[in-house]
Amino acid sequence: MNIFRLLGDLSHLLAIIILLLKIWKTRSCAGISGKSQILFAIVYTTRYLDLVNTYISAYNTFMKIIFLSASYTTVYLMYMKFKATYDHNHDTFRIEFLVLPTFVLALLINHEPSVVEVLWTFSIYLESLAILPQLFLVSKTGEAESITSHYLFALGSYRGLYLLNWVYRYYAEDHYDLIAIVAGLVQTVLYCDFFYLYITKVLKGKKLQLPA
Amino acid sequence: IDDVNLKDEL
Repeated sequence: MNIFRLLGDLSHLLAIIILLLKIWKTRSCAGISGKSQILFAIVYTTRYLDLVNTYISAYNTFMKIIFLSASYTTVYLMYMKFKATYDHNHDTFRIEFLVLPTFVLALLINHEPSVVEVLWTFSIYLESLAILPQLFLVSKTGEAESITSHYLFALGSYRGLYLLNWVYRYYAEDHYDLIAIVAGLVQTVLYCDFFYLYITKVLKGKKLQLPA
Repeated sequence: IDDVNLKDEL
């Protein structure tokens, strides 16, 4: 565990907590894409299958359980408890356009043709694109609440920090995983436009508003 | 590299 990896995980954890608190405190999930949240639930479920048969560390198990339960809780809050506040008119991204191609890609390009390995690879590919419905929603409405921007910033930073962690691990441990690295790069690049707006607008106290 | 398949990351 290096500092980049730890900061990445904490950033990821912070993003999830921000989102849950926002929904809980405001009793509303307006501006949040339920489609992205469903994709994240699929990502964690298919990635953390090893939770039942592989023990890595207490930290690893703990974080996996937190990510899984927080993600299912978010989906529950959005589609059940606070359903009335869900922006379904704007959340129109077709998730099958992400799920099916990433699944086919995982079948074709993986480390090992086993069920668990293909599902892990699928989760990595899908995660890299899972934020697209959320970014699509923001671009459709043309704005995002500050709290939603903080959520997106923390969530985007997490994979960026993982990239630094992978550079570190390559040199320090001779460890690298090309599938994770390429997908992580794609994932981080998708946030670049948002990072720019976040730094130039939200951090200066302005609302994140896209040019008309 | 033998630990490629040890998924110690999240």
